[in-house]
Amino acid sequence: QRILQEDLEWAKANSLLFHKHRVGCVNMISSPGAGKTTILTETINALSHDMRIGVIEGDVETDLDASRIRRTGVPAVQINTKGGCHLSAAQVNGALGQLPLERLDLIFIENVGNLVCPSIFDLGEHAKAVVLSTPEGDDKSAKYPAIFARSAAMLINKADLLACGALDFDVEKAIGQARRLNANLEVFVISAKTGQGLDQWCQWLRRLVSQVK
Amino acid sequence: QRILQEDLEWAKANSLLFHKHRVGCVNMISSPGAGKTTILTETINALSHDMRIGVIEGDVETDLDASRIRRTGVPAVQINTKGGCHLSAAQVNGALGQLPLERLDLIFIENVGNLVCPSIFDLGEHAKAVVLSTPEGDDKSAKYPAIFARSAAMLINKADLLACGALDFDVEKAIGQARRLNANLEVFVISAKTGQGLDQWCQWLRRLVSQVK
Ligand SMILES: Nc1nc2c(ncn2[C@@H]2O[C@H](COP(=O)(O)OP(=O)(O)OP(=O)(O)O)[C@@H](O)[C@H]2O)c(=O)[nH]1
Ligand SMILES: Nc1nc2c(ncn2[C@@H]2O[C@H](COP(=O)(O)OP(=O)(O)OP(=O)(O)O)[C@@H](O)[C@H]2O)c(=O)[nH]1
Ligand SMILES: [Mg+2]
Ligand SMILES: [Mg+2]
Ligand SMILES: [Zn+2]
Ligand SMILES: [Zn+2]
Repeated sequence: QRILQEDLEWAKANSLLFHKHRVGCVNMISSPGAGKTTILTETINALSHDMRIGVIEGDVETDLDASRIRRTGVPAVQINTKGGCHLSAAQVNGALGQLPLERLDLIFIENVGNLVCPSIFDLGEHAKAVVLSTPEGDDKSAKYPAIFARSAAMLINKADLLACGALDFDVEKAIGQARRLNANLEVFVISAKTGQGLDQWCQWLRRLVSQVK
Repeated sequence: QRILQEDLEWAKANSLLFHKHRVGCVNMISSPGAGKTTILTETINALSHDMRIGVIEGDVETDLDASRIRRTGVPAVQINTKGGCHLSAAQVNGALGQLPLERLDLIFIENVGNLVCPSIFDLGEHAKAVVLSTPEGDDKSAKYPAIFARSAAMLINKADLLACGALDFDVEKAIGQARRLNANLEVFVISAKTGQGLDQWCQWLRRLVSQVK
């Protein structure tokens, strides 16, 4: 309980920083391998002409994801939790010190791959976005409800795999179950591999950033 | 720290129960949707002629998985963690009280879908088995090393999806990386959908149970 309380102070400090520099912030959360990093590299490629983007990467080990992000040309800070199952606001605050906030419009936080713990922690972000990939199955919002209830947006990724007929993922069922938990949830059905649906997601991000300016 | 210590007492109590009733126990761990429940129902169908099996299901919410297991005819106890990100030995001890231990040969524990937290907790099981599914990508053992280091077996599931050409999962790379963390790791490349590789996994389970008898 005390840990959560202390971290809330850091979350407030982070949101004051975002407010001061008029920078948007989205916290990306999913199971391991749902496609967060692939979505981010495609999103950066689509937006970086008209928006200055930075990324904070959270992983238990390695800087594999930060290196993938840096290849797009935007700054990325890697946090290794060394066994921790989620990013804390304090860790994010440390990473913000390594980003040129005054020259950024949007910061993505890619959280540790975990559908449970990251849903509890407020990092000072403007919105949480949950990624659900089609191979995981369409029952995840019922089984892991907290993150779907607390997210502003849900991206159903790997929609390209539905065509090969080996998955039993019902898109309408997955959206219906998530909306029962969260009626205002924005839903994007996408494929980070083929580019399907990324336009609408980028529009949503542009709106988020324009509200912050 | 104190929580871990207390839970170790429960883990000891569980392993004494397994020893007393000469029952094997395997703790199945994976990301959400990697295929634990599907693997278990297929494994039960293949083994339940010559082995008496029980299952303890761990989920944040719902009894969807326990109902799927009960349809095979074996007893299943559902634990809802209500937000907890892993099963504790104390919860498992409570569930063991609801299973006919004297009439079972093998108990599976299907843990909460999470590659991080369940790796730390000892539930009194004979072995942990980690399931990695091909859509998640082949870098997971490097990024989430603890569970791969602490498991006796790794099942690479959804091998059927490799044939549709939309995944970039290198089986040799995934096995090599995991074996660097854990040289003795038994590896099974399977498909719970087509049945590929399930024979070898069932052989391994038979060996585990015969050692307990
Ligand atoms: N077919 C298909 N594969 C995808 C798509 N998006 C990502 N992938 C693949 O899915 C695997 C995992 O993608 P990542 O982007 O690394 O996933 P992640 O959520 O960042 O993973 P962690 O950071 O480890 O939790 C990789 O093999 C990607 O190539 C998609 O839209 N379609
Ligand atoms: N193509 C294919 N799909 C599979 C295979 N195994 C499981 N699935 C599908 O993967 C999805 C998730 O499977 P589950 O067995 O529910 O996964 P789980 O690990 O038990 O999920 P949680 O308990 O929620 O963590 C379902 O849609 C299954 O049909 C497989 O070998 N091949
Ligand atoms: Mg990633
Ligand atoms: Mg399951
Ligand atoms: Zn956690
Ligand atoms: Zn945890």
